Formats: sequence, structure tokens, C-alpha cells
Amino acid sequence: MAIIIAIANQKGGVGKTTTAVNLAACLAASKLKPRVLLIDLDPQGNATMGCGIDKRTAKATSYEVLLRQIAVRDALQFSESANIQVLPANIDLTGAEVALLDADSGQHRLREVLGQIQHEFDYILIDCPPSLSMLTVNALTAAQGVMIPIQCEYYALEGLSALLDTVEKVRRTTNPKLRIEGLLRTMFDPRNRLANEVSAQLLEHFGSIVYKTLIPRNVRLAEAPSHGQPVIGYDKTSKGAESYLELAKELQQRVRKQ
Amino acid sequence: MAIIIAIANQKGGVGKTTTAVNLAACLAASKLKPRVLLIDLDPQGNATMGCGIDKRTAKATSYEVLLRQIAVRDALQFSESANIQVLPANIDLTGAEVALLDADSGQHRLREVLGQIQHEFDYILIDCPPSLSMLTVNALTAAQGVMIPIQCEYYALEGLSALLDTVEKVRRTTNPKLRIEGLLRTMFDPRNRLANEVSAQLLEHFGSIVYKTLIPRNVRLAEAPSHGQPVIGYDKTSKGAESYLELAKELQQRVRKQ
Ligand SMILES: Nc1ncnc2c1ncn2[C@@H]1O[C@H](COP(=O)(O)OP(=O)(O)OP(=O)(O)O)[C@@H](O)[C@H]1O
Ligand SMILES: Nc1ncnc2c1ncn2[C@@H]1O[C@H](COP(=O)(O)OP(=O)(O)OP(=O)(O)O)[C@@H](O)[C@H]1O
Ligand SMILES: [Mg+2]
Ligand SMILES: [Mg+2]
Repeated sequence: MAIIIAIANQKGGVGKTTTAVNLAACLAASKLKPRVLLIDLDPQGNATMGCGIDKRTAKATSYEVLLRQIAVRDALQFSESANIQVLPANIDLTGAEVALLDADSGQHRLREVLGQIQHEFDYILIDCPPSLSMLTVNALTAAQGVMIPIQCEYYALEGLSALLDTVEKVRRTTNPKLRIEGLLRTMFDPRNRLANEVSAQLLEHFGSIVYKTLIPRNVRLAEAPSHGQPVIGYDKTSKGAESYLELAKELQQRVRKQ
Repeated sequence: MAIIIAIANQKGGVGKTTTAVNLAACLAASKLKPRVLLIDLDPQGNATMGCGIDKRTAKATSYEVLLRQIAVRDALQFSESANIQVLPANIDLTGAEVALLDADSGQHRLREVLGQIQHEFDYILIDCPPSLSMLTVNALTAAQGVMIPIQCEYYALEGLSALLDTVEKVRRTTNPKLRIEGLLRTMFDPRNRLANEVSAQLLEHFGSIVYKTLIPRNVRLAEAPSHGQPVIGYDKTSKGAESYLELAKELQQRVRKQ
């Protein structure tokens, strides 16, 4: 039975996609070679492009799958560079928001879809858009846990309570098993006083829910997507690659304990 | 007659709010002391908090104004720290997306609202959420120009065409006068090869539409919002303050020529 994790935060630019792509690739590269599926649920289609799959030529995307126009198996593409399966997305996905709002129990759609294929994977990661809309609610309804990438800055910290309220609402309504998998500090610059202050506040409030792994600001993470590769393919020796390999280990240890 | 500018980009975390708050404050502080209104159209309510206004206690926000429950004049609050008027926002605004989709010509709602007060201001800036949804379409329909903050990185550049398509669509349907006011390079780090490559591509494609003013990465810009202040109030001598004062000048020169 697959472990399904939504990677969500309505605050923009906190490293959701960078985490989804690189964690997926690092999990797939780990010792036991688990089978990994990455679902792109953001109309920007960044996770799709970051894995080297062209969102503009994809014949089928998460849009058609969510609206039951195409079977999910027929929409999956294999990413050579990340060695994972990907359900691609592009701008058409914007149309799914409205369609699912009007549908009966539209928030369950992704969970229904994953029900058909989850036995074929060990990990399923879902990259969410920067909003608390129907697409993110679909991801939270389908997932067992939510990983929250967070930049250690004021606006990102300020928005955390709204996200936690939404998680709680989904737990009460469509997905009682949903738990917070962890808070991941991203783009962390230890020389920066603000970052250290915010990090200390997170540790105080959330304790062990905060991953020990800290993702540093590392330009190789920003360069890799322009080559359609995860950072372990682009520059394996970089601090960015090391930190995501460490995160994959920490996640696998946490999951074993649950 | 006010100059109305939407500050938009569906890519998250590119500096939309930082630009909206600091440009508004720098315009208000300029020689002729123009009257400035900042509209927060993002349910995150970051621009509201960045101006020192508490979004949680605001009695009226852009949500009630867009749904015609409260007159816009009754919802405006004065920001002491930025010396501007603000139409605040908070998480309730998420509800406006759905309500405006169902309303007749819901995309014109903000333009109707601004019609009542635009003669009282010289500049009206609109901070948009990280999506191409109904709220952003409202801003583009109400505005004369759109300012596009862009980080010089791959995913931000990649998403530009989708934003320009939306601008073109709004120009063809609800707002024929909408023009691209300019592209603003934000969080720019000149030591970073990727940033220089992307910047060169922007200048090649867009020429003089790209603002000469470059906003550098400067930690004072990230610290200021936690004090509810624009950077010219928090640290007037910082590179962040200097660059937004420069942008305000460049904008005023451009506007005069039009
Ligand atoms: N640790 C890091 N070091 C340096 N750059 C990073 C890091 N993580 C992400 N980036 C870069 O920062 C930008 C924002 O990251 P990313 O796009 O992954 O965030 P996001 O939360 O998915 O954004 P959105 O809200 O638009 O979906 C991207 O250009 C990315 O390449
Ligand atoms: N030039 C800069 N230098 C350093 N930090 C910056 C700069 N501009 C913005 N920031 C910080 O980067 C983060 C992202 O900026 P901001 O929130 O303004 O972007 P946004 O586009 O409004 O994000 P969203 O898509 O969530 O609305 C914030 O924490 C902000 O304080
Ligand atoms: Mg993303
Ligand atoms: Mg913002």
C-alpha cells in the first residue's frame, strides 16, 4: 500500500515543487529502490518540467484524469532523469477547479483515482499549487500525510495558521486519517538572523514535527530544473543534493515508526 | 484620475507583495506627495500585515466590498507606517472566488468599486494572489497597466507566457486598454550565473518594457514586514529601500511620458 504525501503550502515560492521533484528522485534512488509516483496538481506544471517532461506536448494530464476523461494509467509518463512515474499537469488544470466545485463530492476525485493505482507504488507525492483551493483540498483528501515546506521568513510563518486550519477542516470532513507528516525548513541561510529567529519559533511550537533535515539555499537547486533534472542528476555533490538525500532517509525512518 | 496598476504573477514568491507595499510607500513619500491606495486582493492578507494593519481584526475587507456588502469607503484603513490608504484582505476573500464566478459579469466587480473612489487618489496599486483566477482577472480588468515582478530563475521565466496569455485574453474581452506597465527583476543576485542568464533573456525579449531598476536580494526587505512597516520606515539606508525609491521615480517618469 503506497504512502501518499501531499506537499502543500498556500504561501508562494517556499520550495513545494523543488521538494516534490527532488524528494521523489531521492526516494527512487534509495537502497530498496521503491516505486515512486509524482502527481503534479499545479496548473503551472513546474514539477512536470522539473522532471524533464514537456507539459506543452503531454497528451493527457491530471486535468483529464480528474474529470474522468482518461484513465490515470494512460496519463502517466516516465521521467528518465528522476527515474519515477509522473502524472503531468499544465494550464488546462485551471479548468478543473471550477468543474470539481460543481461536481458531487468533487473533493474526493483524486482519492478515487489513486484508489485504482496505489497498490503499484511505494510512495506517491503530490505537488500542490500556492492556494487553499479545490485542487489542494483534493490532495489533502487523498493523502495520508501533508509535508509543509516553509521558508523561515515572516509572511511564510504568518500564513501557517490558515494552512493548519484547512488541514484540520479536511480531517473533520473528508479525511479523518490526515496527519501532519512534517514541517520542512527550506532555502535556509544560517547567517540570516530572521531565519534563525523563525526557525527557533517553529521548533518551539512544533517540536519533533519539524524535520531535522534543513534544506539550505543552494543555487544548484535553482539551476537543475532548467535542465529537466532533479539535483541528484544535475550535481550529486552539491549541498542541495545532499540535503534532499538526507530528507529521503529521514522520511523513510519516520514512516517505518508509524 | 488615478493611475491603476495591478501587480501580478501566478508564480509564487516572486516579490509581488514586497513590491506592492514598498512601491506604494515610496510613491506616497515622493516629492509631490501623491495620494496612494493599496488594494489587497490576496486571501493571504500579506500586504495588509506588511502595512501594519491587523487582518484578523479588520471589520471590513475586500471580500465584503467585492460582494457589495459594504461600501468601499467604509472598508479603507489608513496605514501610519506607509502613509497610504489600504483596502485590507484576509482568508474570507477565498469565498469571493466562487461567488464572483456565479455572479453576472463577476470579473468587472473591482472596476465598478474603483469607479466610486478613483478620483480621490493619484495611484492605486493592487496586490494579486499567486494564481490566474477570478481575483487576478478582476485586478487586470480594473487596472490600466500590469507590473510583473519576476525572479530571474527558471520556473518564474517558464510561467511568463501563461501570464502574458491571460493579459492578452483580458485585453480582448473585458479591458482593451490594459497594457504591460513593466517587468521588474526582483531578488536579483548579480553573482549568480543563472540570474544573469535569465535577466539577459528578459532584456532580449522585452527590451525597454523591463524596468531599469533592479531589486537586489536584501534581507531588510524580508525583515520589515514583521514590524508592519515598509522598508523606507524600517531601514531607509538599506539597498532595498534605495531600490524601491528608484523604482517609484522610474514609474513616475514612465507614466508622465504616456
Ligand atoms: N533550497 C533552495 N535553494 C535555492 N533556490 C531554491 C531552493 N528551493 C527552491 N529554489 C528556487 O526558488 C524558487 C521557488 O521554489 P519553488 O518553485 O520550488 O517553490 P514553490 O513553493 O513550488 O512555488 P509555487 O508557490 O509557485 O508553486 C524556484 O525558482 C526554485 O528553483
Ligand atoms: N528583494 C528581496 N530580498 C530579500 N527578500 C525578499 C525580497 N523580496 C521579497 N523578499 C521575501 O521573499 C518572500 C517572498 O516575497 P513576497 O511574499 O513579497 O512574494 P509574493 O510574490 O507576494 O508571494 P505570494 O506568491 O505568496 O503572494 C517574502 O518572505 C519576502 O519578505
Ligand atoms: Mg510549485
Ligand atoms: Mg504576495
